[in-house]
Order: sequence, then C-alpha cells, then structure tokens
Amino acid sequence: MASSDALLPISAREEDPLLSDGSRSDPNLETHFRRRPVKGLLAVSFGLLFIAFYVALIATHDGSRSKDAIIDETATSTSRARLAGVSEKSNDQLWKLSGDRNTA
Amino acid sequence: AFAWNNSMLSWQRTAFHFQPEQNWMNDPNGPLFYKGYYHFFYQYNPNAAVWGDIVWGHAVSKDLIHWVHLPLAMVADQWYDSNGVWTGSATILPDGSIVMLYTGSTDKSVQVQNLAYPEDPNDPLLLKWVKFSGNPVLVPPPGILPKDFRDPTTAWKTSEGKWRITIGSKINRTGISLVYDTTDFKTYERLDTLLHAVPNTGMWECVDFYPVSKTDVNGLETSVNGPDVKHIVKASMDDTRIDHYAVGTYFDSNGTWIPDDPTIDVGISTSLRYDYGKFYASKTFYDQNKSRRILWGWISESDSEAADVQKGWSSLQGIPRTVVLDTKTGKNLVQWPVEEIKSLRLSSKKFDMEVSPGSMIPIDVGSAAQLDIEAEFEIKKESIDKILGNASVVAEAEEFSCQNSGGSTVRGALGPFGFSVLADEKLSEQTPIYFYVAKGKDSKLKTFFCTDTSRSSFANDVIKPIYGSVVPVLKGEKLTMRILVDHSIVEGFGQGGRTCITSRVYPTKAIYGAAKLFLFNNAIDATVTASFTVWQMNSAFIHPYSEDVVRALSR
Repeated sequence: MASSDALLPISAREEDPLLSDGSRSDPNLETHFRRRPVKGLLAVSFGLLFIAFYVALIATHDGSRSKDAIIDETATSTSRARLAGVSEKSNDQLWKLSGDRNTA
Repeated sequence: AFAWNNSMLSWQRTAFHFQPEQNWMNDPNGPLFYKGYYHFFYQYNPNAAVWGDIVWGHAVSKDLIHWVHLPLAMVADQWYDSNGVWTGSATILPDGSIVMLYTGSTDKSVQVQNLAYPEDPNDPLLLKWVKFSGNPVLVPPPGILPKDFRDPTTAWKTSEGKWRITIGSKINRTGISLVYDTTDFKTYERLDTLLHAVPNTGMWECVDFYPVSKTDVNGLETSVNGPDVKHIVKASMDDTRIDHYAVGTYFDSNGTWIPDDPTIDVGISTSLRYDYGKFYASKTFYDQNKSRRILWGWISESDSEAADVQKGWSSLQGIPRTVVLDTKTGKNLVQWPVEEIKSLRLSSKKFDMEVSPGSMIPIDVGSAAQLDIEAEFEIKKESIDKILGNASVVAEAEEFSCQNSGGSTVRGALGPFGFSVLADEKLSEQTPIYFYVAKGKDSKLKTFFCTDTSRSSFANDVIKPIYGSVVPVLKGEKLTMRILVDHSIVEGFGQGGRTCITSRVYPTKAIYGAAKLFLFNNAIDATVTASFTVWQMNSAFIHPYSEDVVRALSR
C-alpha cells in the first residue's frame, strides 16, 4: 500500500523547480515577492487537499481490511450471471464461499 | 492471487481446442452441418473475459477441427434479447431449411424463446440471421418463474406430423422439462404432461433429448423412434454445474419419458455423467454428413476471474465427441473424440513395458504439451489371483472414490497406475490420470478412472480437484485409456469412452519444453504391463475471419 507521505512532496517538488528556475535574478523582484505569499497559500491548500483526499481514500478503500471481511461481504453477493438468471459462471464465488482452493 | 507472468499465461492457450481469439465464451449453441460446412455457434462476450453482454459467436469448419471464426451471428438488438442472446438449438426441416430457437433475456430480464432463420439460405456460411418479427414465440407459462425458462432443444417430429420441443425449468426444487408442439415454429401448444421431472434437482438448463440405437453404432436423426431405440434425457444442473443424463424410453403419444433405472435418474448425485470433470451446458446435434451424433461441451476455467482478465480470454470447448449407446452394457453412453482429430497427429512412438510396483518412468516423447495417447494396461494374472486369494487385503471398492480416497499418491494393492502428464522433471507439478482397481466385498474387482489435479500447479488461485468415477470393465477386457493433452486442458477417455474426465490445469513450471510425460505404477503388489502409443499433435491453426481464409476452406 502506498505510504501517505509519498503523496505530499510531489506538490512541494512542483514548487522546487519553479524556485530553482533562476527566478532570483528576476528584475521584477517585487512581483516575485508579491507572488511568494500567493504561492505559499497554494502550497498549504494543496497539502490540505491531499490530506483530505487521502483520509477519504483510507475511509473508503482500506486495502488492509482482512480478507475475511472481503470474503464475508462478497460471499453473500450474487454474481452477474446469477443475477441475470443463469447458472454461476465464475469460480470466484466458489472460493469465497468455501475458502478452500482445492475443492470444486 | 498468484503472480502469473505472461509466459505462463500465454502457454495456457490451446493448440487444437476451439476457443475465440479473446474474451469470454460459454455454452455451445445451434451446432449443425449445412451445405458442406460444420457450423458452431456459442455464447460470447465481445467486451470482456468474464460473463456478460452475451451474443452469438460463430465459426465454421469442414472437419470439426480446423475452424474459421466468422462475424457475430446474432447480437442483443431487440427488446426481447437486449439482456442477452442466450442458448438455443437448430432444427433442419425436411426441405433443408433451418430454424433456430433461442432464449432471449428481455429488457425486463424475463426469459423468452425466439425464432430466427438464415437471411440467405443459399449462403453456406450462414453469415446473416433474421429474427422473426413476431418474437417472442414463447413466454414463461403460468407457474413458471420469469428466470426459469430457457434453452430450447432441437425439435423432433411427432407421429401426428407436428414438431415437438422441450425446455428445462423447475417448480420449487423439482427439475422439469416442459413440452411444446408446433407446426410452424411460430405458434405453440403446451402439453399438459412434462417430458420428465425429478424432485430435489433444482433448475434444469440446456436440456438435450435425442434417440440412440440399441444395435447400431451410427447416430440417429432426432426424430427417429422405434423398438431398437432408446432416448437420452440430459440436463445441466444449475445448482451443481454438472451435466447428467439417463437412458430411458420415450412415449410419443403423450410426450413423456421414463428412465430405465430410476435409481440413477437425471440429476440425482448418482446419475450418469457425460464427463466427471469440467463439462457443462453440453449439446448434441445429428451430423447428417456422416450419420453420427456429435456432442459439444463447454469447458470452463478452474482459475480466477482475475487471471482470466489478465490473460484476456476464458473457457474452451471440448473436442467434439461422437456419442452412442454402449451396445455391450446397454446402460451407458460411450463418447469418443471425432475421427478428424487424427489429422493432427504428427510423429508417434510406441511403447511396450512392464511396470513393477512403485515405479515412475519418464517417457521420452519430447515436449509433452500437445499429445494424443492411446494405452492398454494389463495387471499380471498372478498379482490379481494373489490379491483375490488374500483375505487380509481389505475389500475397499464400496468405500473408494476418486474424490475422497487421497488421489494418485495413496497406494493400494492393485493401483493406482497410469500416466502423469504436464509433469516437470522433478515432478513438483504433475497431473496423473490413472486406473485404481479395488477389491469388493463380493471379491469382485471394481475399476475406477481418475484424474488428480491436486498437484498440477503451484498457483494458489486455481481449483485443483480429483475427478473421476467407476468405469464398467467387462470380462476379458484390458484396461484402456486415451488422453488428449493440449496445454491447459486434459481430456481422458476410460474404457473406450464409458467414463470421461476433462480437466483444466495451469502449471507454472511444467510448461513449454519443461512439460514431460511419465508412466507410473503406485500399486503395492501388482505388476502391470503397458502398451501405448504417443502422438505429438499439431495445432489446428484456428483462423480469424477473412475472405481468403474462407475461400481456402472452400477449396
């Protein structure tokens, strides 16, 4: 599972290239300074956005949920074929129901 | 899930079994012979390697082996089949014209029956099909649920000159087969009687009904009846996904059928099966070209949907089989790969060897991924006499079963012995196909034909059962088996096809040049002699559609 901090520096890294693009020698230093508070604001809001997004991600798709939880949920779910009104067409239901790979 | 790589998955595609170029396939539909071509239609999902969006795929061949894919025959373009163009059957009328009856899943998911026919009867490829403007021609009758009414059969003539069909269904837990008469395939009259009904078997899908001769080895046209004829009722059990059949007698007067042996009636667990492995939704057709009845069977996957999506396809069809009544026992069918499969045989090697107890012998045939093996086994008489005369040898025949007796590694007095296919050198992966001879309480011997897939693959997202059943062996008969190996499918035919087992295997090491063949004898006491021939098998080069391929086929 991707670690959450892997997501954060991207926005920071996007900032770095701009900073390292020789803008220090920029004659419109003043505009540059005026831009800095805006940029800082952007970075903070980006960061907050990512944190919110990531929290939402964890809340809805927790990959570490135990297999049983997945099995429990889907074991009772009906497959496409059964819902449509024909016999089961997939093995996956078998495993989720029996939990044993070797039984047909 | 197992970390499948492309090399392993690519190897799984077969060389001479029918499969679409990609995506999902299931039931065989409307098979027929017409103007020089064998036609095969099938349930197909053009969009994915899982079931859904079902339409009719189509292919033709001159020999049931070398197929050419054709454009889709029917798609879900009407309200009465918008949720799927499902399984159906063809009937060839006396004037040579064709009618096709098929199940449509309507826009409200009700299962109705529809009529279709070729747009151009002069086109031997039957490329275009017309759906009758008055469809649906049949809707679920009172008492039948909207999703319990599917898969009409080929029609047969009644003594009154009408056409008659049967359609599987259920009432509560009783599996039934409804009967309809028609004169024009557009309007139907439902008979008050059922062809047959068996309690506690659940929904009957893909019902098939056909005559077999008690005396002749040829197939019979569907309308044939008479004193030397028996009728087969076959149904696919929706609950267990197993095809069962029974031999019985049909009464034209009231459209009913009764089994010869009610203890093995259609669908009960002890009833006869075409195949004790993976073989479902099977359907026969009468091949008027060679006076034989041909059986098609859908061979689904034993791996996961995720693996199917990764490899981009799912399911095979078995090699078409001739099917006749076993005229020696009169109680079961025998199936055999169509003769045309021999056209794929390349080099061959013959072997005669004595195999002592506890032996595993590598058979040098080069790569063993595409093989046709025909073998005869004989247990030395003194070994048998010794066993039968030895009261300390446990009578186990009544308890033994392929599924529950431990597979090919459990040693008995007189078995198991046979071949291990798709085995790597270290035997870390292998698929034994074998006989097991057990002594019964009556001191008679009982023979079982089994396939053990439990060690066929390291992959953990594959179902690896042990398949098989008892196989009738008559006095004086040697034990014979035939095995078709074709990458991820292995078809076994015991005793001339009295007992058949189709398996799907997905080895991870025993693939390409690492796939080997072994002969083994795991018996404790018995010495076995084995005489067998092994052919390397060519590919059938199943072709995508193109005008010049079809022209080449015509030549």
